[in-house]
Amino acid sequence: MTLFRLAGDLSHVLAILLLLYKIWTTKSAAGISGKTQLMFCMVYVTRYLDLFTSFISVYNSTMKVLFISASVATVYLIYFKFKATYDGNHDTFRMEFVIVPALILALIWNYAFTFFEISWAFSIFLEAVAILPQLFMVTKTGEAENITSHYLFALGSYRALYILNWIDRYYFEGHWDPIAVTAGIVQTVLYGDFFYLYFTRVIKGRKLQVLP
Amino acid sequence: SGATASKDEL
Repeated sequence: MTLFRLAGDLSHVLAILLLLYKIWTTKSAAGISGKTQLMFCMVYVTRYLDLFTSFISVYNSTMKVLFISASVATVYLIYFKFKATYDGNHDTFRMEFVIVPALILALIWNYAFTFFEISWAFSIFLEAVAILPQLFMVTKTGEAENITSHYLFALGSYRALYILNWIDRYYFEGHWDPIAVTAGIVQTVLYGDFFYLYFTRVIKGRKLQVLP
Repeated sequence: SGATASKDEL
């Protein structure tokens, strides 16, 4: 466990808790893409199939349970409990445009043509693009609540920190995971524009506005 | 190889 990976996981947990906090306290899913959250659910379920078959550590299992349960809870809040506040008109990204390519790529590029490895690769590829509906929604609505911006910053930072972890592991352990690293770089690059807006606006106390 | 490299990661 490198420090970067621990920082990345904590940033990930922070993001998940920030989103639950925002929806629960404002009793509103306004500005949140349900489609992104649905895809995150898929990401965790397809990635952690080994939750009950391979025990790595208490930390590893606890985090997997947390990620799966928190993402299910988030989807429940958006599509059921606070359904009336879900802004479906602005959450128009076609999920199949990312789910299908991720599945096809996983069938082509995987470490073994087994259900588990294909499911894992699908999860890695899907996670890289799952944020797209949310980023599209922010550009469509033209702005994001501050807490939503902080959520996105924490979420984008998590995989960026993982990249540092992979560099660290390659340097010290001499191996790396091409699938995870490639997808992780794509995932982090997709936040590029958001990171720019975050650092130039939100940090200075202004609302995140996507300039028209 | 890459396979086991990051299965201990989340």
